[in-house]
Amino acid sequence: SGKGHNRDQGWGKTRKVGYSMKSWGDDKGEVSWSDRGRVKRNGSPAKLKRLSRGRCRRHPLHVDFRDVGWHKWIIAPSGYDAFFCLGECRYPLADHMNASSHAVVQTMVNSVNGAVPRACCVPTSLSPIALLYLDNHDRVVLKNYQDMVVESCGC
Amino acid sequence: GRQGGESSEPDNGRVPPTPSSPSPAAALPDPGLAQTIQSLLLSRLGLQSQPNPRPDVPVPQYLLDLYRFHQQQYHLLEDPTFSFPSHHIQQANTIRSFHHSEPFGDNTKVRDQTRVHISFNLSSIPQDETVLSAELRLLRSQAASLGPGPHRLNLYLSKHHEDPEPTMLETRLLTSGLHGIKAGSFWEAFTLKPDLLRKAHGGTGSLGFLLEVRPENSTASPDQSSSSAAGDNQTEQHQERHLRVCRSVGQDDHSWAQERPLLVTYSHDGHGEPLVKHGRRTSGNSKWIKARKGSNMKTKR
Repeated sequence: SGKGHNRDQGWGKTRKVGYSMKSWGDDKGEVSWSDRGRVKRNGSPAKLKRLSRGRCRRHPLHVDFRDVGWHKWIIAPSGYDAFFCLGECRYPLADHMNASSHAVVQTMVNSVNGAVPRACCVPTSLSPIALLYLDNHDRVVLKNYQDMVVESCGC
Repeated sequence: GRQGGESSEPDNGRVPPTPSSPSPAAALPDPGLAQTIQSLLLSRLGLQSQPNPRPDVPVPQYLLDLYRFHQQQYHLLEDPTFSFPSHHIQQANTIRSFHHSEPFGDNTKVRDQTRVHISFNLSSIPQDETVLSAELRLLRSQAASLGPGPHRLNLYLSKHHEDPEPTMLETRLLTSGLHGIKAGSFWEAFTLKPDLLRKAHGGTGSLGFLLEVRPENSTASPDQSSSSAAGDNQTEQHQERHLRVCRSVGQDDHSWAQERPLLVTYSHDGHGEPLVKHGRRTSGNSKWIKARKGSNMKTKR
């Protein structure tokens, strides 16, 4: 949220140049580490929205077993919401982006050395689903499969 | 990329374009790659290959109800006597169901209607899967009234039909009526020790039982007894049927699949969480009952 709390992991350099976390706004502007000297906080709403959309977050992805012919052996469900993670992990890494300390460090290094990539947008929490299916012997099985649904994404 | 109903996802399933996003035409993987990916996924799911079941395989109602209860779809449960087996599922992440092996040919030569041998082939359980518990489920139907007086069901572990020394597993007194059961049928569930399953699993893969139903305190010989463990079978003179163990004449596959004995194993493959998380409340059917009563109970995942 950019409220400034819990943001003591190495942000002293930011403050030194005059931009506290609060001044970055709440995830409404594209502000990279290298941009810190020329930030415009009052961008157009459309641009701000576009930039916000590019941030790392969870996106919908529905897997339909019929599309891959698996409905012949999977009795239920017919499909499920798997979700996926996509987006950029740009500075500043807001709280809701679930950034690890390593991602913060990597983002900082990326800002001064482009050869180091930005942190990746990955699932930070996954949940299982139960499948009711027929095995190779025509026997019905109910099984819980872990890590099938993305619950949240982060950097 | 399609999904309905989640208002928190503002782009309605559209993936924002990125420089690396392929065009729709280019997104189609070549068949070899698709096959490789599929094999990898099947392997992750614990399957050696994609199952290719025969069409219209009947699904036991118990497994469907288990799935629906697990998904908290209480309104879809069909068995009014369904009880979620929380004690079996506490540690298990896999439930497998087995129908018994039916002997070839007719059963008219089976004279002793009070004793029936049934066996199950458990060889399809993967070797790396640990069976934690199991239960044998037998259907009693309203049409199969017990007749006068109480009856007793004896369950033995028996290697084959002619096993001279079957091992008694459990004896149960059956009440003479199915009071309060509207559907007219009731499943008798017998909990089996995991050791039995492990021995069968590690051995021939076959597990056999001898079922015996006798009138309690009866001095009549088995041939004179009106009780029957074998269901209606072909013997029309046996009007008093107790357990659905043998198929009726002309009974179709689907109907028979919902009535025949069912062995259910609860196991864990060493990966992932059990079907019921610790701390989750699944005591009895209280949630289901509340849901059926139309309360505004909010469910949580």
